Amino acid sequence: KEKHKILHRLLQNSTTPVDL
Amino acid sequence: LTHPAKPIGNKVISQLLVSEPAPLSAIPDSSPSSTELRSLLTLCDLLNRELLVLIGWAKHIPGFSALSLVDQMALLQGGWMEVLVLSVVSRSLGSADELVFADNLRLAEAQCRAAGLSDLYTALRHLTRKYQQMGLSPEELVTLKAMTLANSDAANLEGAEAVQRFRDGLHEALQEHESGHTHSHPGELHRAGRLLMTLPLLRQTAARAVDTFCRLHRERRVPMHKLFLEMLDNKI
Repeated sequence: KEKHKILHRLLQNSTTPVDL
Repeated sequence: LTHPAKPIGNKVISQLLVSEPAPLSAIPDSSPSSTELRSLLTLCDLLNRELLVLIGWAKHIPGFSALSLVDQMALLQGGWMEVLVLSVVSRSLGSADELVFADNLRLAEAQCRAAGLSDLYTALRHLTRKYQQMGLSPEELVTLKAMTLANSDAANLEGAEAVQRFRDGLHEALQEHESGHTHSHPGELHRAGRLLMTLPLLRQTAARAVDTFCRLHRERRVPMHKLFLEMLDNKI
């Protein structure tokens, strides 16, 4: 999970802004 | 005389059709680099944004959000490139020799060669020709895209049975759709099977694409975006 932080965050909460 | 109402079609496929994301536009790179490098930079930026859209899209596939978070991640880690490849292929169906990454990013063979994407060009056009010959419909495309994700053969699933049911639901939708559409493909009683038999080539093409982007990363020719790298990292 640690390795896939962005994916994890995106799936958990679609409203979290993600730094691409 | 009243005519019987036309069947409204398969619910799963209707849902997939409305969930289909709007196509993205490329943002042309304006750095003072060579034309070839600018094409690569533009392409990598587009694919990274497309990947973000893809993750949002997955949540709309009937049954996907009911899977555990760990399994959702596993399916996406396994199948993201196949879904991206199918998207590019579907946009390229109308072209005889270009790869249509976006309306404003169409690469012909010579441009791909110059950018070091010859292998990718050959593989993607091979798959595109296959679907062109079959006359792939929008309904078939969206169903195949969802099935690709469901069928990504991820190891160590938490809920293998739930994933199997998810896969079966999509398969059922495809079969139901094809059994009701033998008139549009006369004589193609085996169309659902034929579509599924394109999946090995799709996986092979996606593997080629992963190799290509890993090589670009290794050669440090193109700085890659965080999300794209994170997904690629799982494939190395």
